[in-house]
Amino acid sequence: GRIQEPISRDFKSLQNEVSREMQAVAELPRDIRDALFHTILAKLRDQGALQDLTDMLDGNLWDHTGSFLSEMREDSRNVWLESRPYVIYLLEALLVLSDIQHELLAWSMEKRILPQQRELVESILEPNFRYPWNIPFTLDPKLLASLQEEGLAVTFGLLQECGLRVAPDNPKGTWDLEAKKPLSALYGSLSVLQQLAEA
Amino acid sequence: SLFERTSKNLVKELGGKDFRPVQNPLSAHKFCQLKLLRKKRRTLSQFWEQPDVPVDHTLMDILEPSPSVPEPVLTEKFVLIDKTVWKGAAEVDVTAGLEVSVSGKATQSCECSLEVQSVTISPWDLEDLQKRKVLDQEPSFLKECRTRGDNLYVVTEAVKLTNGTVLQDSSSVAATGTFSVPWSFYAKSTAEGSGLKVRERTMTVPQGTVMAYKKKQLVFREDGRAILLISDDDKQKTFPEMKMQELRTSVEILFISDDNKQKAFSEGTKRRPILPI
Repeated sequence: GRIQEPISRDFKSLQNEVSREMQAVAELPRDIRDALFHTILAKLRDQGALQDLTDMLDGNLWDHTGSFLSEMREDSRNVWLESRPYVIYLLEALLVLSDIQHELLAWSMEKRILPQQRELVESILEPNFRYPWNIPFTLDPKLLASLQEEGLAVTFGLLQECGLRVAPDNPKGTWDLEAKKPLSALYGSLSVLQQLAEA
Repeated sequence: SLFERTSKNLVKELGGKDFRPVQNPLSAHKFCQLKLLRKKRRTLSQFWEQPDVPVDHTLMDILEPSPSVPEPVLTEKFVLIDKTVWKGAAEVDVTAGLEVSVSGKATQSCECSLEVQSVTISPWDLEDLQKRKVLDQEPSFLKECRTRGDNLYVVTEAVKLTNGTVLQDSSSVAATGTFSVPWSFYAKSTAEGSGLKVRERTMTVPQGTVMAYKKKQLVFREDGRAILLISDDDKQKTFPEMKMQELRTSVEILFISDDNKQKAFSEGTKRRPILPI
């Protein structure tokens, strides 16, 4: 009863892909990670700004637009540009998510609950990743317990916005194939943001 | 969100996999007929795909002026009454090491009545548009799309609300039993004492809001002027890369004597002397 997808599309591969990005981000200098974290946090509440940043980094447009990069000192700009692929990976994942999710993520970044959220998302994706239909699952109480009241509400908001049928009052939920891509993007976002936050 | 869930349900009812739900009511007007959308052709992950991004221009903005204006074709109005009741788990029983013992019923419902109409383009107009020429001076947004290697699409059909509509959903948890849990959420439910927690959301969506759309890919033909509208299978590139033949004539190709390479490049290529490096 599982999707016969190419091996490259199983959860392990997603985990590997995300781990590679996390590893690369971890190797960036601490101040750059910190700057990236705060730049993305500032732009998260503005979908247009997030899209503009992606377009700029993606299309080599920083030199002829009045962007913050063109106004940066050369050494800082170079470091930004060196970290471009990892930033683009993160931005692409973020752009899959909705405005509401961006708000919730920004709140989560400020409250530093990204690792707990990541673990919860992973616990949903791992056992269900290959199932193409609606199946029930139960969230691990220990993972839920690690989030405080508001954190729990915000995390469930993030999950619901992906299309998952879950409610904070109920540890049981239903897996939906339509939720797979946004949930994977949420997993990627939480992972890389968490790595940046560790700075 | 409530809007997105409704538009997704509508797309399911419309039955066509070519329809795409609009996700955000605030940007719904950007998915009207003949509006242009862009999408990244290559992404760094294979596990998610980028959404369509409206570019705030229509197809007419990139075509040379013409006296013929495509007339929108309206379908009959139809009404969708969607009342979904979801009983996530009839009985919720959890027992874990955290002294959790919950028993109850969780219900979620979504209710709306949508009157919608599809605005599309006639096959004749579509054919006519494909014969039109692209403006000589490329608009800046097109240049940027070309630089990034984006693909461009045009909205060919938009499903719009014919009346202002109120979307509504509610979720409730009827809980019984004890809640000796450390998680404040469950504890809060008991503290409220009623054993029933209800959350309701409503949203008023104005008339004319686009709920779903169909798109076709825009492909610039090799001469760089005429356009061709094709299906949305994403397999072509909007901006074709230069072909080898063009490279041969536009760039001086110097190659070292190598039989295989000479064979590969000799046909149709003007041979040039090999200059010393």
